[in-house]
Amino acid sequence: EHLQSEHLNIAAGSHVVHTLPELFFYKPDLWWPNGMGKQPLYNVEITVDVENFGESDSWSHHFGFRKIESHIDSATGGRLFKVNGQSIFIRGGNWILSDGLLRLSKRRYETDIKFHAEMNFNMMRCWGGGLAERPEFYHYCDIYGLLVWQEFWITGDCDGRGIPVSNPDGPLDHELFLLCARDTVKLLRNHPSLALWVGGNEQVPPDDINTALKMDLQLHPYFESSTDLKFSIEDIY
Amino acid sequence: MAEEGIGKRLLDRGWLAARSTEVDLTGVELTTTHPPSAEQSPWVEAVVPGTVLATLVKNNLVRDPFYGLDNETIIDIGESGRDYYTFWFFTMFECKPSTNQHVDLNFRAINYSADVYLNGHKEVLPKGMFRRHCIDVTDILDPDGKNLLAVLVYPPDNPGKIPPDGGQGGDHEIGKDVAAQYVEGWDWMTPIRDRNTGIWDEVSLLITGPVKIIDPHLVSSFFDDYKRAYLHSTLELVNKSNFVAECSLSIQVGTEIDGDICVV
Repeated sequence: EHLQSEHLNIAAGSHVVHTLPELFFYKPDLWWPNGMGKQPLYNVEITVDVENFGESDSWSHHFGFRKIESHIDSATGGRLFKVNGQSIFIRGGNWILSDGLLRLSKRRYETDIKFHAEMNFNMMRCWGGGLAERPEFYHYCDIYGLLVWQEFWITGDCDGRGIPVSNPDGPLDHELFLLCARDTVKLLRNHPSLALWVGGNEQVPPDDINTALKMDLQLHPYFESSTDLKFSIEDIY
Repeated sequence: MAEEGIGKRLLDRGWLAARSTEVDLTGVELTTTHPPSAEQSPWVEAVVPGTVLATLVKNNLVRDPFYGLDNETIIDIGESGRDYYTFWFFTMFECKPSTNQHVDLNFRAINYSADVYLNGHKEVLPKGMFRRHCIDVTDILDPDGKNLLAVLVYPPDNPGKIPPDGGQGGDHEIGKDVAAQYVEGWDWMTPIRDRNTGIWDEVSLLITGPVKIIDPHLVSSFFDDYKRAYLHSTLELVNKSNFVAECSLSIQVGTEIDGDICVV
């Protein structure tokens, strides 16, 4: 069974990062975008029990096994995507938000995203002038097989172009931007529908922000490898 | 009052709101001696999660901005000033954790910054529309379990002004903040008068024991043409107690549909 436990002691008042032993799956049901297959989701539950207390905290999340790769095609200049090793023809649409008053209910998200899936889309691009979408948005994209292209909060019009020409140096507080970006990544990173992070809309973020985003979001070499070599978990973290 | 169970509890009901300039009381007074009520002007039922403008629309204090040209009837923050859209939000909740339980008050997003008062204690939530805020409130919860929460929400620092002819992102001032930029209006959208100020995402309490799980990260790797897969998981653990916590940490993976455990 896919169940694993381990014991550990945590010092009083301390904050630790911990890696669990990896779980092995033989031929897991792969998650596919809309139109390419099903969207099986596994429920991952992590629980911590403390001696003389009992269950202290638990966390659960739907998880889809999939590998998404993309690169810029030198011939066309367009971005090509592969999911689980298969090339995919992207049929996408722009998305800004569900409601200008931000009344973002689960029901509203489900209806909107199901509608996009029924339009035969397989990707939604969350525009940089709008929101970092909410976990409920991603939940329904997981369920309906919509890949998500998520942009950070930079636009051509407000960050370097526009009429009159705007400030190319982005927000005043670059550290705040990066703090928000890192927190947003942590909020959304486990959703199988999340396909690509992009610095902004029609504009490259200021150099320091762009460099930091690229550094923080680069794929670990372990996960780029298509070889059959098996690294130990310590190599990764 | 029953013992609190471990887990998350949403605070999405019973919220009130009022324009800050129409409230003479301080946050301390609102959350100790003078809690407001819905019958008491200027307090109205609030939309949480939602924006100030959503609350005003709900209470028919402004017209629906997305109906016809009604957005033109609503005063823009560039004309009114930020104070006009600086609002108090208030609610009450019951929570009485037992010994060794800990309680966090979580805001999944606020636009743009806020002062939080709980039972007379103040906490400043810093700027940024896209960040989570977590406050450990264990020690400031009411011993009887009746808690008063008030949040003073400030609009973006640079809401900008809308040029007479509109334009993409208005005067672009909103770009100085880390916030949604469409709110100054675009070719597809009228300017949002309050710039989406508000508690625009989930508010919750998280009740845990001595050890809390933070932000697990799940990643899969594949081998042998997707026949072999590994699920890698990393997480943060915080021991909030003053003793060494002897923990048992477990991960379990099941199918979503029927909750059965997958067999290897």
